[in-house]
Amino acid sequence: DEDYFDHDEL
Amino acid sequence: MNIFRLAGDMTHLASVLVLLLKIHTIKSCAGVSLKTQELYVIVFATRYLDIFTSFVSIYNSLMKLIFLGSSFSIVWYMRYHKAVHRTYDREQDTFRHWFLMLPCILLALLIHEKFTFFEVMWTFSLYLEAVAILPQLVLLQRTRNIDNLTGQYIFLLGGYRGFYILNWIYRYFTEPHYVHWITWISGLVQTLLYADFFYYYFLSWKNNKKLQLPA
Repeated sequence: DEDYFDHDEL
Repeated sequence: MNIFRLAGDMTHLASVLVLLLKIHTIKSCAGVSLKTQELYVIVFATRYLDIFTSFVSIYNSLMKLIFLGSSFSIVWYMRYHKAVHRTYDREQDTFRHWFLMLPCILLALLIHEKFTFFEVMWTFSLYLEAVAILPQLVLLQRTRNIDNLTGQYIFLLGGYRGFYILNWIYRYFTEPHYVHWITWISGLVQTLLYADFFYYYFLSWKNNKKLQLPA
């Protein structure tokens, strides 16, 4: 969805 | 998690530990730019805003806490610890924060993946991290005498960036839909800023001599 925040790096 | 990402995180961690070692045990921050360290505090504070809202892994959360905590404590030491503060090259470390921050704020507002608060702040932190090393490189150029720990600190930081690029290449070829142009370009710019320093670092290492930058 729009608000999905998908950063899995540091 | 691939081996390049892990190596990148570990060299990043090692760089912070080397700097803390210098500051905590030798009680010296000679040759270390407070401006760069303060910019790193801003980088981590804006990037890890999601620390309580998005959970990736215990590893990620723990590393975020370590990078936040260590950057805050380095700045605290340099500003408020009497013995450490005395060794700070205040007259040489004159770079203006806003000179780097303003363009990054504007760029993050203009160029981002999504226009949400977290995403713009995350993007700002990427742009700012790319240039945060500049005050440090300018300070090195001015003082020219670099002790081993400061040299190792910058070498490890540059190594961290290099491993992250390998990580992105690896992920691009192994994961579908893994495309992050903003991260890649700002990461590449950041790594290129180290190129000159790396050149002289390797030269001094090859000749077994103390690292000295040309005037």
